[in-house]
Amino acid sequence: YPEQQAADRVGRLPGQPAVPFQQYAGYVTVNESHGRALFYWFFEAVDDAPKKPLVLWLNGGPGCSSIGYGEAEELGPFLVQKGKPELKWNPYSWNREANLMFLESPVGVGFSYTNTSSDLKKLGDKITADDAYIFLLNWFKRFPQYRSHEFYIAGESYAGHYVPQLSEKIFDGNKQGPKENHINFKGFMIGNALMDDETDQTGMIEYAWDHAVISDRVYADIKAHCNFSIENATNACNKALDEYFAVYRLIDMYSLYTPVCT
Amino acid sequence: CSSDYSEVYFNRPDVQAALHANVTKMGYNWTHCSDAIGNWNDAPASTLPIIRKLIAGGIRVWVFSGDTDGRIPVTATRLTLNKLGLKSVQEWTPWYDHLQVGGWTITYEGLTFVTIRGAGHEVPMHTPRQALSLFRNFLGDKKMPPT
Repeated sequence: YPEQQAADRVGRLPGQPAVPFQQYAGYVTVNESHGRALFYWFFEAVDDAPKKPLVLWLNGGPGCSSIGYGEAEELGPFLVQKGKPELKWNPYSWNREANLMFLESPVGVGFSYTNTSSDLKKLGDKITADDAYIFLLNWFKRFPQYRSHEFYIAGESYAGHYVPQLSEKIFDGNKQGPKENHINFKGFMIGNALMDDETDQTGMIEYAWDHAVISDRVYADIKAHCNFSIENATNACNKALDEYFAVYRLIDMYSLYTPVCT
Repeated sequence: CSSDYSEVYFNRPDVQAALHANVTKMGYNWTHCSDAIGNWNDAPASTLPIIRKLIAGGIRVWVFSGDTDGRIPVTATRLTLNKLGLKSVQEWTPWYDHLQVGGWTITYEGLTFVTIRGAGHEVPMHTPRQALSLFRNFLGDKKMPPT
């Protein structure tokens, strides 16, 4: 296999339990002239890696780390522990079912970087999808043994943008691009995902009222003053939304019934 | 408070060296969500047109929702999927995990929607066993366990 693959091999992290699979981490350049490089962390499946699919997990934000959330808190093999400089094995790690990759995307997120600082002011959905696609093409050159594997993408939150947009790049690339860039892309899965501004915001308000988080008055004010089908909100709408968001300074908006981190 | 602990861990020089990370010695710390990114310049109001295109192209699409998330709640996702306008092929039905209802699921033409009972925004963190079941069934293109 390519030399760079061997160079990316991770031996053992500080405080890491012994595990029966290989892991790799490092940078893949996505733009030579600007010096943009994305950082990945890849775990082979716990067993039978050659027969299992390859899955890329993305988190949202925009600007949040797939390694910080996805790997270390949610579905990766190594979870961080309270007050201990050690990692613990996650018995429900998703690399039980697949070869699993976490990608810090776009540049500016986590360890991913650019040598052209103005790049950080030009970020958005399009460049994120473009760079992630180039990352994948170059990653498969480094790990050619995975090129024929079934490939899936999964993610949460703002990945409701990232995942379909990257999927479309792959889908179009498979149809129009050169044969050597073909990716065996089969599907994607997104959770608690931002997909449509109008329904996402409407649903957020309905949910808060239905779960006794906001008062009848705040709910009525928002319904009276906000039209989520248009982009720019009125002052009256913003004022009503300020009252709505104030409630979520008291409880965890992302998990209504868990204690907040004090 | 998991985020506090991982920020400490991933900023350790020995951890970064083991991961082959931060080779350029960035001028800022590793953080969960970037402080380095400036403006976000483009984001479409909806990704539904892309999702429609990919479903039509035969790409498998699953959507899930932890039902205690208030940020992008299950209510929002249901409204979004209704807007997508797909025909349902299997009606709203419970799925099971260890003899308990794990959530509910509905199958549309080209899209499967699964809720996870008791999970917040980060489903695999709140309900790891149920999330792994979801992932396994997604990869296998199987229905969530009906009993």
